[in-house]
Amino acid sequence: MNIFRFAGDMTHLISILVLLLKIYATKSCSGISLKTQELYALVFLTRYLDLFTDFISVYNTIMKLVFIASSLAVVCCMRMHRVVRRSYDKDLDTFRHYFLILASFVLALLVNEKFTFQEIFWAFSIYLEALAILPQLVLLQRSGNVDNLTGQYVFFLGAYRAFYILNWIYRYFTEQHFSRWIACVSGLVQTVLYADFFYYYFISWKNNAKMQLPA
Amino acid sequence: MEPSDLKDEL
Repeated sequence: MNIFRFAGDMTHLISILVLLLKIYATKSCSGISLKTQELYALVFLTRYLDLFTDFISVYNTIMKLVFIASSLAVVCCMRMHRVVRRSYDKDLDTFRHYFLILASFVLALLVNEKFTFQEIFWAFSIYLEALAILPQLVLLQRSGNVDNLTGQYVFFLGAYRAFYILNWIYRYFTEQHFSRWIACVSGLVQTVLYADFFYYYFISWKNNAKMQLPA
Repeated sequence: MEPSDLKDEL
């Protein structure tokens, strides 16, 4: 474990706590893409298949359980909570996310570290995570205005992957056989997807104005 | 499982 990876995991956890705070405090999920949340739940469920077969550390197991439970909790809350689901922007959240699932799965069948069930689903989860934010970014683009908590949620989510890139660079130079090129390339693509959002987030923060995304 | 196979990252 290194400081970059720990910082990445903590910003990832913060992003989920900010999301849960927004939904429970405001009893609203407006501005949040249910499709992105469903994709994240799928990412964690397919990535942590080794949850009960390989014990890495107590920290690793607890964080996996937290990520799976919180992503499922958000999806259930957005789908079932009587009050929350009324505020879901159904007609704005129209990204065809099934294509993302299909594309990630086909790519995972072609490009993986080992052609085994667990490795293919691990690669699938890595590719899908890189693309999972797209419905959310499209929804924000369409709605134009980004409320503070939603903006912070996406910001921390992007920061988590950026920290992981520093982690991979650090591990590349400090560990002999470290080679996570699938995660590195995919993580890089994911962070680039946020670049546009980061730019407008920084502008709004600098001008102390409400964040606006160009339509 | 060789160590490199263990996915120790989240």
